[in-house]
Amino acid sequence: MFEARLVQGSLWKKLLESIKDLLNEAIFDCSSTGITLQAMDSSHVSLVSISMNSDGFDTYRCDRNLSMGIHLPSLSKIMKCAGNDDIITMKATDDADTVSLVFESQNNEKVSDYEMKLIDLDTEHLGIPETEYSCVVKMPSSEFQRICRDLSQLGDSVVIACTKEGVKFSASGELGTGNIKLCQSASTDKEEEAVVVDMNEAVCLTFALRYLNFFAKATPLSAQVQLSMSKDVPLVVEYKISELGFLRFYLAPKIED
Amino acid sequence: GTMQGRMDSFFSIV
Repeated sequence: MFEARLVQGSLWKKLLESIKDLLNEAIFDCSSTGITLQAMDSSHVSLVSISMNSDGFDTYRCDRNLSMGIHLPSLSKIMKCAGNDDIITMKATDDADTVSLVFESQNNEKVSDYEMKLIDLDTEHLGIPETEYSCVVKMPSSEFQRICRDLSQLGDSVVIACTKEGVKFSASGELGTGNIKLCQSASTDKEEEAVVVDMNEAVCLTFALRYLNFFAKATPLSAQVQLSMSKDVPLVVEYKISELGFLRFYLAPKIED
Repeated sequence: GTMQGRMDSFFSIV
């Protein structure tokens, strides 16, 4: 028996909206410690990693490890049927070929339940080594979303250059060039608005804006986003999911031809 | 020019 109840059900809705355009299907691995997901997009350029700790749920039970293959656009459609303030419970029996979703209104006057078919999936799992990154930048997620959107007007790629003074995003194309420089915040009164750069070594990397714009769909999940970068390894774009865990996107850099 | 890298060339399949 698997059952996970989340009073702040809107987190599920936001999470699905964050990944449904990047991934078509994925396996939700459920165990006694929580729910995890790891999947690459169809072109193998990016990877999504989700971790939700059992402690973060209001009720959590998982008697036997369960791998649920889920068609994400379908789950997203069903999650859209939940109200923003609804409590969401996900349930499955052992060896089930369906998953149940129960949406309860806060006042308990409306209860909806949906059942969705699971799918058989064979996916490759990537071993991601624990890495010390050369630069880790924390910034408001809305600022990151805005920068990716604005620079997409100029080109397909962004060059992210990080030094201890701050981080610079640049794009160029037929119409010209654009540079957006963010300096490290002088004071950190408002933690959510701060730009914080933690640098061991300066880096300058090139990434496809198309993917960063997909990642930025996770903006409603968290006020801050964390970018971790090292030369010649994938960028990590991390959004915290409240007390539950995290949503991480990995993006392979563009490399010199 | 630049070429898009792929995730599986950085991390190994386990």
